[in-house]
Amino acid sequence: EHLQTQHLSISPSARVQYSFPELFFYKPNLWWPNGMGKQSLYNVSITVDVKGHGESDSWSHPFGFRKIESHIDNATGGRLFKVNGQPIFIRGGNWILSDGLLRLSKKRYKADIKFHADMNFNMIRCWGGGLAERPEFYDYCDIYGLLVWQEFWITGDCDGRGIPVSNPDGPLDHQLFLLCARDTVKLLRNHPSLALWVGGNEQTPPHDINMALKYDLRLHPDFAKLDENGQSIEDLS
Amino acid sequence: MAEIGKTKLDSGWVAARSTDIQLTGTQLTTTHPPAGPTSPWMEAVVPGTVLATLVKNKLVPDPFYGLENESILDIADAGREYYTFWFFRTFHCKLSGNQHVDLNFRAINYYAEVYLNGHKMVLPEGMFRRHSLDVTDVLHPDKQNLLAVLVHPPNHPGTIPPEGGQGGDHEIGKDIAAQYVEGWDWMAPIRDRNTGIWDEVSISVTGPVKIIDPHLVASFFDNYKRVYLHSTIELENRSSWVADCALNIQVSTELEEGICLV
Repeated sequence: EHLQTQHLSISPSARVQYSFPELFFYKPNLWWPNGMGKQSLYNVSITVDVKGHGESDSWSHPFGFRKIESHIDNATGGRLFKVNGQPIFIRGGNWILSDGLLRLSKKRYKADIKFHADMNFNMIRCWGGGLAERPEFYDYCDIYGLLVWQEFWITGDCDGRGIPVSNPDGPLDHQLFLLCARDTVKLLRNHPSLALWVGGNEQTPPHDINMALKYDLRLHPDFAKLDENGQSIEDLS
Repeated sequence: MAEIGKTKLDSGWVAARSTDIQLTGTQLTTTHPPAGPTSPWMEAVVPGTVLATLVKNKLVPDPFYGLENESILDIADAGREYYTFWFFRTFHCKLSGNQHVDLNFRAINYYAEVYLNGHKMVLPEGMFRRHSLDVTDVLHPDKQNLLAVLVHPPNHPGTIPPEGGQGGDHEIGKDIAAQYVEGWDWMAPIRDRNTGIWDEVSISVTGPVKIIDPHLVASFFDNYKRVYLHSTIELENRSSWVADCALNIQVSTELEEGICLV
């Protein structure tokens, strides 16, 4: 049941979205953060063959079955996480980038991220003044079990504070910011280590950007009931 | 016939400061390509930044040793042109009749003009976005393809106050780019503001139909006993006829080295 073929006709010059019928798994090996269990990864491969022309394109990606939930705790003001239904005590490190000249090799990522795992960390927070990290960074976080808290590119000091006071309305081109955000989400969304998107560092982005991010990143209605602000009020799974 | 899939273009690049080159992009990719890493051209770090290329060629010291960063000219003093650089390389790709090829930039900082065999394309602004160009029609099947990329720094590189400070004068916050590059309490300013082709460059060959941005999501029921994998993809038919497609999805796990369970 983990191998499926579907047939589809696509009009000339058309771009379409297609959802496979869901694949059923009974008790798959779950992906766990560092210290809670194994980082089980399956390989998902998708190919498209065109009649009369053979294989046209292929794609594959490691995939980890895991469910990550978090909420702000009223008592402490801190964010509490659960992975696969189990509470997890977060031991995190802050991260800007691996190299100031952006020589971001796989070897370097592997060493840096394994080091975090060896330090018994289970989360890395990618600070909003740095990078949206690269797929190779996430590959090693998937392998070593580091959850990733990924911030978008807003910091208080460049967007509202500082001397002279910086522009509180964030970047000049809000639509460009959202275009980059949407593309970044598509680049990284299949990594099991990706735990949380955050609007920026120590503050929320400008209102229109913040609302658009919250709307775009809301849970799909098949997965949650939402209130009028797009906030999850009941988890249906 | 080219093999379906991706080929990284991560070596063989040369670079030169734009003000040292009097040729146009069209000339560089037709009649006057650089002969190699001879002045003003130099071996380039791609992916990487302009500053990484200058460090590699020992034209500036490594900014992360001692106070060497102080001896590197800051973009605020040098001007944006000083860190505007050409990058050049060649590649070979021979397609069959119904194949297509994309030239992919997974990220650049901050915008660029791309020339391939004399044809100009533009990579718009934004440090955190992918660019994918269908270059099928401008490819040379039987000879080297000449690729030149003119990379421009962020629009608002800002200036660094004498006392330093968080994000310098904050100008960089006006762009969609990393903000640490104007310096922070933990970091000296990055002189080129990380200008460059800073992430993977590749060409990808497909048939008439291309897979775009698959999305995988799992849902869990009955205490993680019942699990469903939901998969959504986009497909683009680049041909002028209806494409009858067979879509396959397969999930496997390696039980031990060389043995997979499907």
